[in-house]
Amino acid sequence: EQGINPKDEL
Amino acid sequence: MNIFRILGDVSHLLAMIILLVKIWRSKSCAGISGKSQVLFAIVFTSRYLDLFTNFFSIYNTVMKFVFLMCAYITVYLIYGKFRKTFDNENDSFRLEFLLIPVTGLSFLENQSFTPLEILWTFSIYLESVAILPQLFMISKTGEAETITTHYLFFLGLYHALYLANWIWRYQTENYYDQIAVVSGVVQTIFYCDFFYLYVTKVLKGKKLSLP
Repeated sequence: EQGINPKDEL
Repeated sequence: MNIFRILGDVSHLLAMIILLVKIWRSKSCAGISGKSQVLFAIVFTSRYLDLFTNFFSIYNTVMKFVFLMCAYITVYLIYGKFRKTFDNENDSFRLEFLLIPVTGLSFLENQSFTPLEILWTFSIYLESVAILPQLFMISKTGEAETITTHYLFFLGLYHALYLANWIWRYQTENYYDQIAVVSGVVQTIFYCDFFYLYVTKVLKGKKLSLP
């Protein structure tokens, strides 16, 4: 499922 | 964090270092599109605004700093220190053709209508087209220095590895971010043509020259 992107990627 | 992510980040860092070393050692930025480097600096600036608010890990914070530094130093070297060697007339891609659609799209298609989220989405869309001025310049000059092709190879490899990372995360965490994946696929597609030339020419020791 499309969760909220935790933005843990660069 | 998985192996594809780590290899992808390392490949990205390697690409930026290759470019910096090339410019610094040759004291020239001939064949390098300053516009692409400006776009990358904008990408990192608009994406890493959460540098001081969100803390994920030392690795994450350090890498964001390093990426920002590399991007700005490269732009400084091109438009500052070695500007006399900057090939301005061949770096003629119209940035407004990229910035306007990308800005519009980031207002239309985003996860939430907040400034940080829109800026993050803007950076994702912009990154997928940021390399176009560089590829356009190579198609215009009809050739690229071998070191520049290595830079582009590792830049393309970074994003191909990120695609693998998203497939992995989907398999293991059943998680994916549609915006990142779609723009990542678009970005990697832009490199396919270059990958073909890189494998068929550069790896055989020939100079990359377009037909």
